[in-house]
Amino acid sequence: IPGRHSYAKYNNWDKIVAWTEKMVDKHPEMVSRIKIGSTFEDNPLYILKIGKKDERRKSVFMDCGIHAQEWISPAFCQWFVYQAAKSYGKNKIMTKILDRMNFYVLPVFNVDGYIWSWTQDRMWKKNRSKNHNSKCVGTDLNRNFNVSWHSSPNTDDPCQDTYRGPAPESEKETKAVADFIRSHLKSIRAYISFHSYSQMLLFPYGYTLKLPPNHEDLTKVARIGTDVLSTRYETQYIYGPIASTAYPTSGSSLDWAYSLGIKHTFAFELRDKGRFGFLLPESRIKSTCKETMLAVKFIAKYILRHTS
Amino acid sequence: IAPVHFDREKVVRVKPQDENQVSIMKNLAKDNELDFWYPDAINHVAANMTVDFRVSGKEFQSIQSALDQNRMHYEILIDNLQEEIEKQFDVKEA
Repeated sequence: IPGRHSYAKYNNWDKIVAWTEKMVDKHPEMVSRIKIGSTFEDNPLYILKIGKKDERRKSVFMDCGIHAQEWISPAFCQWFVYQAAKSYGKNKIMTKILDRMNFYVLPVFNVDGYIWSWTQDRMWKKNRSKNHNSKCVGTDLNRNFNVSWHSSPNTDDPCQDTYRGPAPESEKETKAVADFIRSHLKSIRAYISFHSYSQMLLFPYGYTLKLPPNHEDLTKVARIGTDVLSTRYETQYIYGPIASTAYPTSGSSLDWAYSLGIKHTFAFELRDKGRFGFLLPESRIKSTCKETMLAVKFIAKYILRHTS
Repeated sequence: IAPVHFDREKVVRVKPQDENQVSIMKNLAKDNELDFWYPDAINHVAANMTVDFRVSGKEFQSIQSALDQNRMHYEILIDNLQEEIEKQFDVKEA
């Protein structure tokens, strides 16, 4: 018995699994669960699909918890699924969105790492795969995607927190997510990844200071998205390309999804700006999720209107 | 395996002002076990960037004196990480 799930608290993996079942039971016409693969430690990777059965509709792919210690991120994905399912038929905007598009939500990307951060090391970031010829464990899944994977400043040292893995998509988790996105590419119009912390809304590229072809469009969405987000609690976000707004990275999911043809890809770096860092208190979960929801709904509406 | 404890571990914020201060940071990272929170690795640290890192209570003293010696301003964001970990569960079960 995993115990009581709460949207106002951080939930361990067992509670999240039980919650996915509950969401499907409660909203069978709106929510379905898809197992897209399993992790290094053989835990299931679940995606919740929100929306009607029609596969041809536009869709948005969202993932949370690619980095284990960023607990606010899975908390947001759970909040999003709950709010979307609950408000369908009640909230005008959400109803309109869900009548026309689907969401694929991966509540926890790095399941093994998330479990480890609950049970052994609160500051754990990577997954839990064993590394050949090293006593150090884990790969940074957000450097394991097949985009500019070979370029510096990635590290080849498995003992580093930012280790990119032995090859692109070497990790079962990365491969499962990449396969799922590739197989649903026809419908996916936007990809959104949720991280913490530092209050940013980022878009490609991370591996170069060059700007993507539709950077004006992405900048506009990010500017309005952060404006909308701030209307609730006046939380200030900055926005821009990863490389110049945060710092250069390669092998990131955002750049990879963009290179695959999903031309609206964003990463949220949620609260806060360092007072708590990765240890955002539970008392701030709800407000963080509420304001983020506004921005995500805006992005979804924009995708509906401006993509073919 | 016993879970990791973070008693007396600190999270420190530094903003290196120029390349010289960046290289001081890099040397500190070489000689000490620093866990970079932002950016996520020492090779991303640049001048005028806000840098947050975690350091053990034991190593903090040498970090502090190096920063003082080089007149680098720093701020202690978290003084005892273990306390902060416990404090994050501040919502009671419904």
